[in-house]
This record gives sequence, C-alpha cells and structure tokens, in this order.
Amino acid sequence: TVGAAAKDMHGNLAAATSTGGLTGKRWGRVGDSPVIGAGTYADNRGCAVSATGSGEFYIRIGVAHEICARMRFGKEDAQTATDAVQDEVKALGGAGGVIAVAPDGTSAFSFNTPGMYRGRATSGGDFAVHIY
Amino acid sequence: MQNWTLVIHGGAGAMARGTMTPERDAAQRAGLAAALEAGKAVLASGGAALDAVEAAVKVLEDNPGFNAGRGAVFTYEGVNELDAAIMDGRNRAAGAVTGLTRTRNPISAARAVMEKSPHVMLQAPGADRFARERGLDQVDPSYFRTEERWQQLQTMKENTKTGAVFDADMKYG
Repeated sequence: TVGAAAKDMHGNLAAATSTGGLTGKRWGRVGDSPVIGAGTYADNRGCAVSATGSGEFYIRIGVAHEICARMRFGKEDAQTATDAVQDEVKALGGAGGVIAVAPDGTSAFSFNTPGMYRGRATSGGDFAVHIY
Repeated sequence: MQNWTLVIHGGAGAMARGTMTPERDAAQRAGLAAALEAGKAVLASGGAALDAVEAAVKVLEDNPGFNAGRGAVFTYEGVNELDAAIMDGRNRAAGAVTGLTRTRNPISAARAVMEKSPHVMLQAPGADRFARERGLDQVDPSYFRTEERWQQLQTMKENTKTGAVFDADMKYG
C-alpha cells in the first residue's frame, strides 16, 4: 500500500491511498485502502489521513475518520490523535500505520509494524524519507 | 507566504530496515524521494493538495518496489487486483475503486470516480470500463506482475500446504 496526505498553500487538505491488497487474498477480499473513512479520509475541518496495514481492523475502527473526528471535536493534535487510534488498532490485534496532515500544517506518522516506508516534505525545507 | 506540507507512505512491507539488502534499501528510499519530489513540485508552485497527493501516489504506483499498481501483490488466483481512494478536504468529495486489473494508475481512476461520476466507489470490470471510457491509461494485466511478488504467492501457497502459514486462519476475506 502507498499513500499521501497534503495541505496546500490555500489551506486545503487531501488524502490518497493505493494498494494491491494482501498476498493470496481470496473471495474478492478488499481491505481498508479504498474504504472512505477507514484507510483514506480528508476534511479541512479535521485532517487528511492515509493508512496501511491489517485492513479489517482499520475498517472496523474507521481509523481515518476516527482520527479526523478526534482532531475536529477533541481538539487533539495530529500525533496525539493518530497514536491513540493506532493504539486501538494494536489493542484489537491489528498492525499497520498511518500518516496525517492537520489544517495547521503539522503532520504525524504513527505505526506499529516493521518496514514502514514514509517521507515528509514541507515549505519550511523539511525533506526526508525513513524506513522503520 | 509558502505554507504547505506533504507526507507519504510506501506501506508496511514485510521487510523491515534490518532485513533489506543495501541495494533494496537505497531503491526504496529513492522511490519515496521521487514521490515526495513529485508532490512537492505541485505544492511549491501553489498547486492544490489534491493534485499533489495524486502526483505522489502515481509515482509509487509506477514503481515496482511498492505494493500498488506495478509490483502489487497477487491474489490467491494469481491476479493483481488494485484498489485506491482519494478525498478532497475542501468539500469531502471522495472517489474509490476496487479490483482494477487493467488501469495503469488506480489513484487516477479513483479521482475520475470522484470528479466524473455521481458515485463514490466503483469495482472490478465496471471500474476498469469506467476508467477506460474516461481516457485513463490502460495496460495488459501482465504490466503489474513482478517475479518477486509471484514468488511470494508461491511461497505463501506452499506454506499453507505445510502448515507453516504465516496467518494461520487465512483472514483474507
């Protein structure tokens, strides 16, 4: 799975996710990536999120929308909200990670799985890629 | 004043940093950097977040080193079935596709669903037909195949026979 979340100069957010799914999936299995609110969500009032991991857990929890709702209603920052929802995924036995960008331009990575490939670039000059 | 942010992920591959060859590590980092550059170019020129996330994801879909588009994993039946979604934070417009097998960039198909249809999600052959009718690049299904992903499927199938299944209850749907 690959994904991106962005805030532009006009203050607008957007999120995108694309995947091949899981090796050996059967019966037309679909994970969270194409399920709006689970693996992908964007709302200028909350945040932009893209997720990767055990899709079934992300769908049941509604991870991407849950993060945005915590930020919008609970006034949590991106790292606090993403960590809290990732903890819930982990508590249920799921694994994976999320990336998020807030309306103020702050961003967060949160994950509990090996091999998490991620990168960040900002108008402030950040430009870095990481592999967990 | 410029004030933009872009974050990307290349998935949670089975290979953590410690298990990769230096060459593979370098290739993955280069792939991520190329995706960042593509999105950054849009944002730094005052472009929309929506265009930036599509541009970044398309680069990773075209890179066989990531599980999306070219280089995606295989289903049990040995097919690459591709899923994607995109969402615009301005108005909560959203588009998603599942089970694509012929559209080169699934994220662009998802965007076409969002912008050129009254729907949110389209799936399987109908989604490919919709993408084709909207002029999106079509490829032979074999375009998505890599030997590495094919072997991963064979290994997984072998494991199910010997019982050394890495997911005992095969929770794949």
